[in-house]
Amino acid sequence: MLEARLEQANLLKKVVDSITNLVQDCNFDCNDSGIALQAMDNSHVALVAMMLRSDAFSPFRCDRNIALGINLTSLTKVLRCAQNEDILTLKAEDAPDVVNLVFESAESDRLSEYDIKLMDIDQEHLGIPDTEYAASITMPSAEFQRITRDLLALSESVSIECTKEGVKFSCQGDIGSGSVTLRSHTNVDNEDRNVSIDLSEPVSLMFSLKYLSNFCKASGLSSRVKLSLSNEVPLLVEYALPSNSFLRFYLAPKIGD
Amino acid sequence: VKTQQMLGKFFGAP
Repeated sequence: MLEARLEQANLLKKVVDSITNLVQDCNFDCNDSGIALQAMDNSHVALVAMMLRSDAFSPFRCDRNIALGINLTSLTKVLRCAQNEDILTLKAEDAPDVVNLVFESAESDRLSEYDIKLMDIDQEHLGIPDTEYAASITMPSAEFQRITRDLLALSESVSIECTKEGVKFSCQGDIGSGSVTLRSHTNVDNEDRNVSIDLSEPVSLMFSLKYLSNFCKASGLSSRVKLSLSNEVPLLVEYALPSNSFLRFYLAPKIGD
Repeated sequence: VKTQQMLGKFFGAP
């Protein structure tokens, strides 16, 4: 059986909020290492990969592999019943029909309990190769969100060019064009504001801004985001979560025929 | 003209 207790319901609320625009139904794969999720969007252009390691929970107990097939709209409805600061416990039997969620207030004696009916989801799993990326950029997640939002006002697509000069996000649209260039930067007062660019060879790729702006819904989960790029392969956008856990998004590029 | 690729082209079966 599964029993997983999170100190703050807020973490799961934010994770689900940030993927619900991309994915409708998905399996939460539980085993002794934690709770993992991998799902593609309907058009098979973007992929979400989440890992909540067992260390992020206290306690965490799961003695065998359990797949919880959950409709994210249903999960969102139930998670709205939790206060952000509530303690959240997920429970399921070994071959479950439902997942049980318990919300406890640390301050009062309130205890809420909900069951969500599970679905049989035949999910296509993709093998993601270990990649040595040619460029990786770590920057404030709010900055990446702002750039994405600003350029989306002008265009559907963004070109991301990374050279030793810096990283340039640029777009061309009907009303004109725009670009934002970032250079490596160390902020002495606040390292959350740092921009670090790690480059082994120049990269230039084009991506859909609609998907990138969807990924940026995860900005509330982490003050930092890491973009990893290599020519002609999918972009990796990664938000670090507590206890070495992560929320990753992959986006296939636009490539000339 | 650049065309949106699908992930299956890059990521195979596990």
